[in-house]
Amino acid sequence: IIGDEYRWPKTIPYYMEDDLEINAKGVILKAFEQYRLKTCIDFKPWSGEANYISIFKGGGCFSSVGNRRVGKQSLSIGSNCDRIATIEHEFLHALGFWHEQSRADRDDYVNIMWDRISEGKEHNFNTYNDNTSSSLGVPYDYGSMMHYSKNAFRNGTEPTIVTKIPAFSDVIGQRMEFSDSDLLKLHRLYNCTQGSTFLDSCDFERENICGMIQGQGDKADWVRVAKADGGPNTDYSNMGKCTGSGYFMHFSTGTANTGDTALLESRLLYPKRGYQCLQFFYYNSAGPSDSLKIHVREYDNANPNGKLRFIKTIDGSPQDLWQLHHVSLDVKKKFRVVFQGTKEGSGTFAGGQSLDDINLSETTCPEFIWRVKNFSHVMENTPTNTSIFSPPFTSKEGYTFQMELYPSGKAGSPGELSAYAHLVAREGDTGQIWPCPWKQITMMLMDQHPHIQKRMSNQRSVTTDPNMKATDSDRFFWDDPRKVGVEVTHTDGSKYFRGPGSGTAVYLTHLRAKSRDFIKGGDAIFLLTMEDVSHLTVTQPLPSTTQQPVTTAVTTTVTTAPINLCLSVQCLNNGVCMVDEGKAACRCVVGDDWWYYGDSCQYKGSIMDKTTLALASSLSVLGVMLLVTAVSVICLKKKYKKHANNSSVVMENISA
Amino acid sequence: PTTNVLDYDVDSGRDLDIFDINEEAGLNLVEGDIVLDERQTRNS
Repeated sequence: IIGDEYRWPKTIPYYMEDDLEINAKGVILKAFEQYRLKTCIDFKPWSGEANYISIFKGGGCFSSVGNRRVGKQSLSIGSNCDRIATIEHEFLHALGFWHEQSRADRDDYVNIMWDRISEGKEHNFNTYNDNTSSSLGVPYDYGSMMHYSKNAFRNGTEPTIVTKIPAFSDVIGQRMEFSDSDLLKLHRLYNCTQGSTFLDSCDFERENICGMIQGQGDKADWVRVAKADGGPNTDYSNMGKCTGSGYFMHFSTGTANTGDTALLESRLLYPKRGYQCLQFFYYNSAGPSDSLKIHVREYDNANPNGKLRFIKTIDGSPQDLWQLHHVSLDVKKKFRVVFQGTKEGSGTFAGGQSLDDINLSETTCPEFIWRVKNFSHVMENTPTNTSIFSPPFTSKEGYTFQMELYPSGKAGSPGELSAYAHLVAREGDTGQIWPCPWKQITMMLMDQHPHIQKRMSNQRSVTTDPNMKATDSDRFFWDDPRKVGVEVTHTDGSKYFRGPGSGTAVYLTHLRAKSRDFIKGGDAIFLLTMEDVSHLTVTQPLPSTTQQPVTTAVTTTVTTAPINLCLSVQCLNNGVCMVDEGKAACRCVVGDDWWYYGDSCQYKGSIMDKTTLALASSLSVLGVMLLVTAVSVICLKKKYKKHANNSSVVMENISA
Repeated sequence: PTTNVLDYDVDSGRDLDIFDINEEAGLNLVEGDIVLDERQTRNS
C-alpha cells in the first residue's frame, strides 16, 4: 500500500493475548525469527508504544493492511492458523502488503475465471490501481506467499485462477515460506540492509571465498576446488550440475604430513545476541583418525590479534557423502569461526576434508537431523498408509521423541507427505513428568538451498498439552508412552514404548516436496527440535506505563483511582480512569494526528477535522459574501431600471 | 499398555488454506483475510 503513514517502525511492538493457543504462540515466535533472519523487521514485546499489534485468537486468520495507527491493532491467529507461513502472511499484511494477485498489472500474468467464483465473492479478485498499490519494481511473483491458490473462492471443481504460463499453475498459493521476491519487496518498502540475526553464508562459488582467510601458523592450506581426489567428485551447492562452477574448500590430508594442520577462518563477525548456529556440509574422505575441529577466534582489548577458543570436534568416520553439521556457539564479542583440519594418521592416500555451504546466524540450532536416503524412490514406492520412523532422539528437555513419516500419505491423503510426532519412553526411564508438559516439537523438511536466507523449508509444530485427552478416552494423550503407547522393537533389537502421534496428514504435497532443493543428491533432510514452551502459558505482562502513577502538566500528581471512585466512570476508546483532585476523570488516548476527547473519551478529533473546520468556515464566509453581492447587484439593477423608466416618460401634456 | 490411543491429526486430514479457514468461520472478510477500518470501509 502506498503511503508512509502505513509504515511501522522497523521494530514492531506486539502483545500476545491470553486466548492464543500455546502452539500458536510458539509458532508466532518462530515466524518472528524468520523475519529477523531474512529481513530487517524485528519484533519486541509491547512496552507502551502508541501503536502495537495485538495478536489474539479470533475466528480465523486475518489482519489489517499497514499500520492503521489505532493504538491496538488486532491480528488474529485462530484455530488452524498456527502454520508459520500463515502467520508470516498475516504479518506481511500488517506491514503493508496486499495479496499478490491484486496488483495493478495482475491481468498480464493470470486469468481470473469469473464464472467459477462463488457468488458474492467476486470482490475478492479486485485489483488496486497503481496509485494506491505499488509493486515496488518487483516482477509478478507466482511463488509469493501472498498469492491466492488456484482454487481460491471457487464455486465448483475448476480453478478460479489460471496462470498464463502453465508451469506456474500449481506454484501459486504456496504457503511454506517467504519467496525471494516477497523479501525483496519488504526490503525495498522498509529500506532494509540486512537481516538482524544473519551473520554469514558461503558457497565458495566466488574466488574471494566470502572473505575467508587461511589461518596463520599452520603447515597446510585449504584449497578451493571443484573436485578432489578420493572424493567428493562434486560440490554440494550445485552437485556439479553447472560446468565452470561448483566449488568447495578441500584440505588434502592424504598428501599432508602427520601432524600437519590447516586453518580456514571466516571474516570478522560482530555478534549481537550472544548465541549463534554454525551450519555446514562436510565431506570426510580423510583418514579415520584425521580430525576436524571447530574453534572461534575472539578479539578484545586484551587480545587484539584474537584468542582461539576450542568449540568441538566434528566426529564421524569417513563417508562418501556430504553430511550436514550444526555447531552451537556462544560468542559475545568480535570473532572469526575457525575450521582446523589435522592429519593425525600417517601414510599417503587420496582423500581429505571438504567444506561447502557454510551458514552462520544468531539463531538456535536444530537439535536433530534425520536424513532419508533416496527420498524420491521412497515417495514413489511406499504404499499409502505405510510409514517410516526416525530414530528416537533424546532432547535436551529430557524427553525422547520420534518423527513418523508417511511418504505416500496416510489413508485418505494420497499424493501427500504425512508427518506425526511421537513421544518415546524406554523401560526404566525416570525423571520425566507425565503427561509431558508444554514441549513443542517441530518437524522441518529442509530446503537445502546453499544460502540460509533463501531457503523455503517446510515446517509444522505440535505442542504437548498436558491436559489434552485422547480421542474417546479419558486418558491423557501425552501421558507416559509406557501407559498409552505400544511396545516397539528397534532395529538393534532393543525395545521401547512409542506414544500416540500428533501431526498432520497434509504435511506437504509431493509436488512441492519435489520442488526447490527439498531433495538433493536424492536425499531429504528433516530437522527436528523439541523446545520448552511452558513460559508461553504465562500472560504477557502489560507495559508498566499503564499501571504506574501519571503526573500531568499541571503539577498535581494524579494517582490511579481507588476502585470505588472509578466504578461510576466509564472511559471509552481505551481511556484510563484517574482521580484528579478527588474526582474520577478519564485520560484519553492520543495518536500522532488524532485524539479522543470528552468526559468519557467518546469523541474523536483529528488534524483532519481542524482542516475540515477551517475549510468549512472559509467556504461559509465565501457563501455569505456571494449572497451579499448578489443581493446588492439585484437592488442596484432594480434601482437603475426604475430610474430609467422615470426618464423615459413621454412628455405629451407636461405643460398642460 | 492397554488399548491403542489413536494418532491425532491437527488438520483433521484437510489442507485448509487461510481463506478456507475464514470462510468456514463465516468471516466474509475482504479478500478473504483483510480487515478494513472505517475509512477504508467507507471508501470501498
